Amino acid sequence: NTNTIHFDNPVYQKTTED
Amino acid sequence: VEGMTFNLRHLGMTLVDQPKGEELSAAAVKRIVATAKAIGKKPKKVTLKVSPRGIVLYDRLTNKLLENVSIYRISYCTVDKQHDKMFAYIAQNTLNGTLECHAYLCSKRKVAQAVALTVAQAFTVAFELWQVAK
Repeated sequence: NTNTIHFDNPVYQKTTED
Repeated sequence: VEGMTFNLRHLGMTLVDQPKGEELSAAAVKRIVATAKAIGKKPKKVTLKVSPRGIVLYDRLTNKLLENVSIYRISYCTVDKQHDKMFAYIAQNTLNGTLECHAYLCSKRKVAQAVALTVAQAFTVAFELWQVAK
């Protein structure tokens, strides 16, 4: 079966402002 | 970098309690599909624009801006294993901080995969830009 394609976001909750 | 646009259909949204996870997103997509079927509402035609700044959504009929999701609020994206024409992402709601899983119906599995891969590229570019800015 085709495995799912999934990606985690390395910049999740990282903002340049704070 | 300037972004890519896809014509999809927004099937719905459901709240989730984790920012990522295969089982979690599969269950969320299942809930969204079941709800959409139960309601019998035709999924809204939208244009989804992906760029390293985030995902911007427009209503394809009225061209009205629906949502502008910053790349920093998106935690995860996936093409569902069972519903392989479905692209989904999980994003944190800025107002109340809740985690929302949004699911979109694509015309073909290849389109769903293309959207996921494009969003993944946007994640990577955003990360590189973030490191430079740091």
